[in-house]
Amino acid sequence: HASLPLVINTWPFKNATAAAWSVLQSGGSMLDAVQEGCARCEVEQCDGTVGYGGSPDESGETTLDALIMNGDTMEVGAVADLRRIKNAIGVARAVMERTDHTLLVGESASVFAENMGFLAEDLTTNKSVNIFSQWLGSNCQPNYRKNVFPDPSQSCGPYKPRAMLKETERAQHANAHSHD
Amino acid sequence: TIGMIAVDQDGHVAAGTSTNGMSHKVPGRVGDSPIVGAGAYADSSAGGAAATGDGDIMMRFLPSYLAVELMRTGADPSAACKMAISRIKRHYSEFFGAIICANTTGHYGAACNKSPGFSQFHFMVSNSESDAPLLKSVDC
Repeated sequence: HASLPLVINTWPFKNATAAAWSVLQSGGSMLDAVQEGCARCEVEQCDGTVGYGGSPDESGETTLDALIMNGDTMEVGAVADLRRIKNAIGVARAVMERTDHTLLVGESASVFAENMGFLAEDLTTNKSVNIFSQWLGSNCQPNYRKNVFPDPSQSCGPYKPRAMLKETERAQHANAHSHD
Repeated sequence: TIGMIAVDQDGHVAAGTSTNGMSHKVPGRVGDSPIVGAGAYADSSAGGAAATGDGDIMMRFLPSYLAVELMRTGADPSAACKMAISRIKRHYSEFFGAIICANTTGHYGAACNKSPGFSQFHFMVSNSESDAPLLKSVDC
């Protein structure tokens, strides 16, 4: 059997569920609930897979992706490859409410966010620096490069394209601590 | 990554995601989370869905959109989630991924793909049956 209202979220991020639930219980909208729940995980860096200080890219930078969708109006706001702004879901909501667009990306999305009043700050932490330096120390393994030299399964970049393209078995690097 | 669906008292649906993506990604790489229909999808006339996992693969199959459209045709949330996962599994048998689904009457479900080191997916639920959030799990 089922009952309304309902909040459901991926992974055992209990505080996010509770934050969203309390919004619904106090008469907030389903949009506010989703935003509050996701924002809680951004602040708490859930599992290191949400928010600042996690999942550094090949250059050591943490970038953020977020999306919010209103099922009544089919409006969507999303940001991708967001830099220097911690509250990614808040920026996604601003894209939905302050533009006619759906998705803003990269440095320009960060400038939009700053213009809309979001605080610009470093998303790097000691933890993400450690993850990055350990990765560098292990010949940049794993990485997502192929058909380049030097051999990406042995070595860090910089990489150059190899003349011949070789079909390779896709490596499975995603796991509970590194995923979307 | 967090993917979330909220359904209010009157069955209005919203969905969202937030993530810092895959570790050691190529700079500029974006996963499925911010892609509408992939990371999440919501339609108050059918339901909502949100996905997590290997976004480079999952985004190609728009699992959240597919799950909501299946619920629109009457599939229950668990069945819709399973079908969205199996669509990807046909091409990438060992991909790492999971999805949650909810319809406008408050029914919900989840599904995941069994891969090395991943045989059970945990998710959270809050509804009027329990004061505190409930930890749920589904076998992959």
